[in-house]
Amino acid sequence: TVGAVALDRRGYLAAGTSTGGMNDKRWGRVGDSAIIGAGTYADAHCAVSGTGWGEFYIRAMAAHTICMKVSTLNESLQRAATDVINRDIPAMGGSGGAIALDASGTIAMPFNTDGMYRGWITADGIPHVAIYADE
Amino acid sequence: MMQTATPILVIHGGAGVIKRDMNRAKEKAAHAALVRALQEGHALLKLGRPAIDAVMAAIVVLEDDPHFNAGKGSVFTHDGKNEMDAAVMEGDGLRAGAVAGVAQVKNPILLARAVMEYSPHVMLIGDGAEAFAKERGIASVDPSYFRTEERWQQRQRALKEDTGPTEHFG
Repeated sequence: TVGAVALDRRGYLAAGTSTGGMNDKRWGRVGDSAIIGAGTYADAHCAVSGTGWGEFYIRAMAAHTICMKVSTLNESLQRAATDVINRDIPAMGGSGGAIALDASGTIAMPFNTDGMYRGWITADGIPHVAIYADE
Repeated sequence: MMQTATPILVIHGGAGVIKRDMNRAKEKAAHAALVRALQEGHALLKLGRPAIDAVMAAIVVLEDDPHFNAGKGSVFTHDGKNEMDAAVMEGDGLRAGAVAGVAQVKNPILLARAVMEYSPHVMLIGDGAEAFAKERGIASVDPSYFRTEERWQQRQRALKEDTGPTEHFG
């Protein structure tokens, strides 16, 4: 799965996610990536793209829940994203990660797996990339 | 909202079992693709283009790179096919588009955007999504385009292990 979230000069956010899904999947299975609110969501305050065990992201409505916590409950992006990805989803038996960005430019990239391919680029134009958990 | 925000782009290329002893060449190639995705998306933001354009540009780079489970390099289904899903959403206006189970669309993320912009629907699946792609002039490819040997071998191992589909996630 791959994904991106962006904040433009006007202060608008967007999110996108694309995936080949689950190895060896059957029966026309669709995961969270294509489900708005589960693996992909954006509103005026927050944008999220997820990657992980899709069934759990769907049940948790992960991306929307993160944004709802930010937009409605006024939680910090970091706390909202970490709570959903590293607490709620593992508590259900799932795993994975997400990237999240809020309208003030705060970035969160929680994950509970060995690694997550991830990158970010801000005002200085310097691309930053990390793969493993301790990077 | 009329303000001047600092353009920011954040991307991911998937989470899961990523071993530290991963082939160095593979790690380097994946790293390079992520950098390219960031640069292409950020270049658009710097020009003042909307966030959705940057998201598209970054994801297309990753879909075209065989090291990630999306587009070229997607994992295989139990039946030996590649079936892809994608979605986009804009924060202003809450517009969204999604596609699922597409097998011939080169860049499913572009089709998801087309669904958002040119259809009255949010999600199209399978043959209907493919037909809409043709109608909109979204590039299609032979399904063999998506195949990589590594993904094929992953599917073969999964079949041998026969642990059931829920234990194999991408």
